[in-house]
Amino acid sequence: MVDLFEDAFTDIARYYEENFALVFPGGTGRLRLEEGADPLATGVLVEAQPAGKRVGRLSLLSGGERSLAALAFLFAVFRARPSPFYVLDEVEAALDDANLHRFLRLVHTLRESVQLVIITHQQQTMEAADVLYGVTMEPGGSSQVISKRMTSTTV
Amino acid sequence: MVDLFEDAFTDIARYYEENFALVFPGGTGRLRLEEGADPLATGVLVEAQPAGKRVGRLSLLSGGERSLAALAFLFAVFRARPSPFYVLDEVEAALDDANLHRFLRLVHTLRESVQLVIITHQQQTMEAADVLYGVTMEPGGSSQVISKRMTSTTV
Amino acid sequence: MKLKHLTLRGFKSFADRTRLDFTSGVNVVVGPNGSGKSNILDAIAWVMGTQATKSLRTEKMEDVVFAGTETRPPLPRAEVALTFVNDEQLIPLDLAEITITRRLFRDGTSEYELNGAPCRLLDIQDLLSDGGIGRQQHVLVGQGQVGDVLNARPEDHRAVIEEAA
Amino acid sequence: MKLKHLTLRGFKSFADRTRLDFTSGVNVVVGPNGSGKSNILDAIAWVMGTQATKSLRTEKMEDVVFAGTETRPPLPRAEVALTFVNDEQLIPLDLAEITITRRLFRDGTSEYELNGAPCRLLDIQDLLSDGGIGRQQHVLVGQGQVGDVLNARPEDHRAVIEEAA
Ligand SMILES: Nc1ncnc2c1ncn2[C@@H]1O[C@H](COP(=O)(O)OP(=O)(O)OP(=O)(O)O)[C@@H](O)[C@H]1O
Ligand SMILES: Nc1ncnc2c1ncn2[C@@H]1O[C@H](COP(=O)(O)OP(=O)(O)OP(=O)(O)O)[C@@H](O)[C@H]1O
Ligand SMILES: [Mg+2]
Ligand SMILES: [Mg+2]
Repeated sequence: MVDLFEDAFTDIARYYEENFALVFPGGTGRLRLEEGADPLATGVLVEAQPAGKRVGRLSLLSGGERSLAALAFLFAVFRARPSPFYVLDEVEAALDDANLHRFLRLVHTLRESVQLVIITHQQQTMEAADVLYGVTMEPGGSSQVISKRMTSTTV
Repeated sequence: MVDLFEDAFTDIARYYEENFALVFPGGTGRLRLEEGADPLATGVLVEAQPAGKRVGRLSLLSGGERSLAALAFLFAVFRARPSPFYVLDEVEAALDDANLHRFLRLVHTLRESVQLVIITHQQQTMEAADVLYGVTMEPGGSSQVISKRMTSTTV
Repeated sequence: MKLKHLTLRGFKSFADRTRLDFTSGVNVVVGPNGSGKSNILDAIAWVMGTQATKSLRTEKMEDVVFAGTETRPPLPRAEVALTFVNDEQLIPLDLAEITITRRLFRDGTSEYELNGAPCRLLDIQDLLSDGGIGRQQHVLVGQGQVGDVLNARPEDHRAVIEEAA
Repeated sequence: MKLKHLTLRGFKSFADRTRLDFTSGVNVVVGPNGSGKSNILDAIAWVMGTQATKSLRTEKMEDVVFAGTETRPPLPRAEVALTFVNDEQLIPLDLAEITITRRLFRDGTSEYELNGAPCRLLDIQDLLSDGGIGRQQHVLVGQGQVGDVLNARPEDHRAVIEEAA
């Protein structure tokens, strides 16, 4: 049981470092195990240091920085132990355009092997779609969905 | 003490209805006092019914609808009992473009009489500015601010 | 065990029977506030067996049944069907596709089906568990949840890793 | 009692002395993630006397002092000065402007000033209270707070109204 966790931790820690470098160029992200007596229960510490900044408390990170570091962590879990699919609902809402572009690199690390359903309001995310689903509702009506296959020639 | 609350409640309830109609055209918003034994402690219920929808639980509203209703309520408090200024940090993040446009009508109800400082990532909100402040930080550097007065001829 | 199609009928804002056919790559869902996008995620969570009303933004389970609008009457039941590709034979059934169905009537009665045959909720949950998607916790990332990830305590981060392991 | 200027020095990411001159109308603050926009709101909350580390996203008050970067050393103190227009003579002082200043040193010492003269934190809090902005709760709406407004219980909504009344 401990080995299962240790193996997963090692893989996820490695992917977190990789992901962090992808979305925070020049920055450093690490996972560490807490100091603790009980190896079966020591917590996992997530560290996030954007480029040029000093390691500080996670709480001091900005809204967008915190979202992006969280996504680097989640996608590390996804890469290390993939499920067949994931559904993500507006996870990039706090990101500015530059960070949104970097987040889409994380999406790229998964898309070959894992099916993704991504709900979004962001134009850049829409451009990453293989298939786009438009949801609408007339006042007083039922929700409807229209889908459209995007090809690399569609912009 | 009860009268102070009752007066404020009446004014805020009226402004909430007005604000709600501004941001949810065709919808209905109401404030109600809970049924309760103690008039000094009955809670305030916020009701929000977008156009065409049936009154349901607030929890069933979408993320954007809930933000918009919350803003209609907050701005009702602001209109009824204004402070000299308010500082709002990315309050419109969950709104789509159409709702963002309607939210800016709420901003309009206040701007003649109340000073506003609005932090945003949204283009439409920037267009509402009298003065724009651009905040930047080089990696490893200090935050800096450059301000620019917008005139009605600047687009 | 990728998603193939999802059909909603009387589920939340999806009064009319609505079907989504998924691609194996990147599916992006867009639309105005309140149009029903997050309801699609709720439908997936619900048909996969979630009982947590809070994660469905409801207070009673009955809230997921289409409640009517100013111009349409309520419906008597909510139904969601989700079809998976049994591509990795993760699930020891000799079938190319697996469909799970969940139905809830206003009187509170529930029905569950596996490839059209009545079954118990537990059967659906076991099946998904075998397919590696039993614990939905990080298969479905809900609106607003990302902001909380780093606020979690070290024990919670450990739990996320243990669950995925 | 509108805002006239805000000066930050050594406060959070504002190592260099930075001044914002406000207009009486709509001031819009923009910039990339992590550039320091919310830190400006924190500076206003802090100089107005907030002691709640949680609302400043810190764990100890000392966290607001510029902690240095990979290429710059930390600073020994944080200082914020906020100047108001005393336009409605809400505050019974015979002055056109009122400036409050708050300073924190790394050793934990605090200093407060009212128009350049040393005072106590309480004097600043009383002054703002007389000016109608004593209770900051809904004068400053922080990032992510709007989503919680409607989740609040009826008693909390009442409290919001009572406080404004
Ligand atoms: N049982 C129900 N019957 C009818 N309508 C419902 C029911 N449950 C939820 N709704 C409606 O569904 C809408 C919310 O849909 P949803 O949360 O999917 O929106 P969304 O597209 O995700 O929007 P956003 O972009 O704001 O997040 C609400 O307007 C709500 O009134
Ligand atoms: N004491 C400090 N010393 C140095 N830097 C600090 C200090 N406190 C906070 N910071 C830095 O300030 C940055 C956060 O700034 P802020 O929250 O104002 O960003 P923001 O512009 O609001 O971004 P977003 O758009 O993502 O919300 C963080 O990168 C953090 O490391
Ligand atoms: Mg949604
Ligand atoms: Mg911010």
